[in-house]
Amino acid sequence: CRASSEESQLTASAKLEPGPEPWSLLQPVDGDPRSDLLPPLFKVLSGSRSGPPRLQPDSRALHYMKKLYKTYATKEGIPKSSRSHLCNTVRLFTPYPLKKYASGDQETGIFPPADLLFNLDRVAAVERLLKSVLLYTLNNSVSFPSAGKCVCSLVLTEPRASGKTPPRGPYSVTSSSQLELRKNSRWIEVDVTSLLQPLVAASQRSIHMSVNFTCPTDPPKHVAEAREGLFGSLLRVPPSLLLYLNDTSAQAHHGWYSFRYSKRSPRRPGQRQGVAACPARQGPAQGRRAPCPRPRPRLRR
Amino acid sequence: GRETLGPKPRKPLVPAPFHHSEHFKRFLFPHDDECELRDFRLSFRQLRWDHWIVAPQRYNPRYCKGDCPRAVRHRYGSPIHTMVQNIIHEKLDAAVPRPSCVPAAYNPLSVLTIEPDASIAYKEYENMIATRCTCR
Repeated sequence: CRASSEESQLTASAKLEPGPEPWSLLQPVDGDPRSDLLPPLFKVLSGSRSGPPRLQPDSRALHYMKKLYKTYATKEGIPKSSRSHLCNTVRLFTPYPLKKYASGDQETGIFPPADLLFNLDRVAAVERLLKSVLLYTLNNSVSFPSAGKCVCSLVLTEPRASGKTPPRGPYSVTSSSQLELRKNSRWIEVDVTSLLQPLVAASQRSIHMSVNFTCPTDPPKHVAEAREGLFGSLLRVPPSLLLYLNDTSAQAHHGWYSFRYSKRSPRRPGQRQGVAACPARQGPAQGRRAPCPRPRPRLRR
Repeated sequence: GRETLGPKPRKPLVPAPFHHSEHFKRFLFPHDDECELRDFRLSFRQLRWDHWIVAPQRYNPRYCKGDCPRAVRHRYGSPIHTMVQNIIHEKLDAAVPRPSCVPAAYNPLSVLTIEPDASIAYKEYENMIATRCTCR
């Protein structure tokens, strides 16, 4: 309600004197001005011209996210209730390649270490990380006869140390990833959740990592040929970083929450129609309520 | 429709003519000017947002418009306060406004946006499409 009273003051003040842009004064309730529809909405209401031209994203990344959108929502934009996962936010970041992205050594099947810097500034403090993957795009779809097995080692290096904190040495996490390649697959996902979880939780905004693949050097012939096609199309494009998040703020949709608490608890015979024990549709971010207390079984008379 | 009983010679009680069919029709088929949900389809291009909102192409937030009938409980699930407010407006003080026709329930909306740093975000926002109206 704080936001609504501010809104009424703002619209009132916007009528009285020109003052600053009304939308720039209102901070969303969770205090995070970044990940929100409100600022652009107020910009339109205040009639100011649209903001600075935006950088355009990578076309392959945009293609992937449009496919994800069609999977998650209907044509009218309504989230599909058939989805079981908790995430209500998915963010895709393309890296700032620190040096020219070299092509790998196809004989030994070793990819070059890709040195990548991701800026996660758009991740809001209210967004909790659920899953994170590196997304490799294949220029053309490669049909792999069977799932390839490669070890992917990820080395996280401390970003440019600020004056205060002493720079930590680079530390590495080796995660062996099964490269699942389905027929005509266009993308390869490498799970990096365990690596990024602590960093995103600590609100680290800049992730500097180098990725190194090593695959078995004596694969059967048919796998070697398919892998040839894979390397040929895989090595030219640095991977994107995909974050599956749960936005815990009030204005985000919590489909799993309303689904879970909207189910009627089965009424036992003789039980009177009581008031719902739980607050209806209380968003998890507005005042952390304990999960719905289980009603005590009524004693039969 | 009941006659008020008074000193007048007692006439047999004859209820005022009550057109059941009229009332029933009005109950089931509200007039066009009554409070109900209406469509408003907009494209983000009209708001000059199409350079950063990639999907959905069209957005129908819907809205509520119309007069609130006097007996609001049966159709709009309004609290008794709404009828009290109506009576105050009609009998006591017209400065007190009639109940308003407002949304009572919403659907969320999924939005695909291009962020200022060229990253791409899929987000689901609560309360973006009105699905039911009420009088309050």
